[in-house]
Amino acid sequence: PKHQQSLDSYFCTR
Amino acid sequence: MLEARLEQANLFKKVVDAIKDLVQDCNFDCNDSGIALQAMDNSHVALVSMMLRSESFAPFRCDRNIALGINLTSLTKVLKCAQSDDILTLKAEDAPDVVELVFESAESDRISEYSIKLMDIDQEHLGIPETDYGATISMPAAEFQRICRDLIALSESVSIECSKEGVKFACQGDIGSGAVTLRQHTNVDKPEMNVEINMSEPVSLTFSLKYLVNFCKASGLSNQVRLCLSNEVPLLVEYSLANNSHLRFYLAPKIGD
Repeated sequence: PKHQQSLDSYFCTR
Repeated sequence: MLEARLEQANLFKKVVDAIKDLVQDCNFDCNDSGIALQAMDNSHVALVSMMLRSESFAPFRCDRNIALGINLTSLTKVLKCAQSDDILTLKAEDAPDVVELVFESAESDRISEYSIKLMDIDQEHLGIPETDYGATISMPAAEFQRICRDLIALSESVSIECSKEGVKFACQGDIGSGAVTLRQHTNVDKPEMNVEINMSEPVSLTFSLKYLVNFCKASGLSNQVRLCLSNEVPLLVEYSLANNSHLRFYLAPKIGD
């Protein structure tokens, strides 16, 4: 099954 | 101080309704360009990004940056006290403890005044990178909602594939499988029914339907929804509002086998 990714790796903290 | 008068309280009601099951405590960031909100859900899978530009209000006044930390359950309770065609004015001091909401009837002389205690919300602000998406699909918001609601009956996940054939929403579950394919389509009489597909590369991604169904609660805000996809990056689901305002949702994909 596919795993749900998190948004943390895509969007950087400003 | 902030003073923002919205001709249609209903617009704000609908926006809050669309996001309240995804995010709970949010900062409404007010400055001279308008009122913005950015918040992730608890699992960091989905992100809500709202922008109500100052042009959406008349008048709009905000002298300095004010963050209004509001619990959306509380806000929903108060917004329920507004009639749908009331005029809404949001008011706050420069260093506020409360936000005031004033509802005025356009037809009678009723004025209702409510306030909500503010919270200190320590929210990380995320930088959302500018993305050149491989595929952008504009379609009727109600159609997207229907596809998501239909497919979630069969499966937790949907694959969205965009090719020169069109865009295909497909799922596989225990009882069987389902797929809906849309092709580019122009309806001269009803442009809100148009399906427009712009593709620079084929895209295939898998997403959790639970979140997509949640995003579709915004369907009442706009006739059309825009889906922006690139392989291996979050999906952008955008509902455009009048005056260049918008409600956007980002959803991280499911990857691997």
